[in-house]
Amino acid sequence: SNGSSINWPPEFHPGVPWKGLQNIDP
Amino acid sequence: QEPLTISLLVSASPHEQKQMLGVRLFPLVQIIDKKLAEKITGILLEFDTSEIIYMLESPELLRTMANKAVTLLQGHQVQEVSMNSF
Repeated sequence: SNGSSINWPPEFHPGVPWKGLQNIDP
Repeated sequence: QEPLTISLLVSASPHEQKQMLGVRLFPLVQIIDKKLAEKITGILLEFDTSEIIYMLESPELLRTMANKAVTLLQGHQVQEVSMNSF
């Protein structure tokens, strides 16, 4: 609801630590 | 790459579990859709660990879920375009 859903989806890059759905509204 | 075992998974934190599963999912997703593999893998990693393991074991299930992820992505992009048009 704070507009952060624009960051969805989190991208997975091999070799980069997975951050997941940080600060993203469902 | 070391084999993914249940004991390896349970000894890891939830975050580490997703990392381990993502590393294995990514090359399989790349075969299905190379261009969107990063995003599709990201979406699939939102599922429960047990469901991701099923996907790793079943190429058919993985393909089905990857296709659903692409549909979600397309819907999300349409939504963004319509939001930006204001």
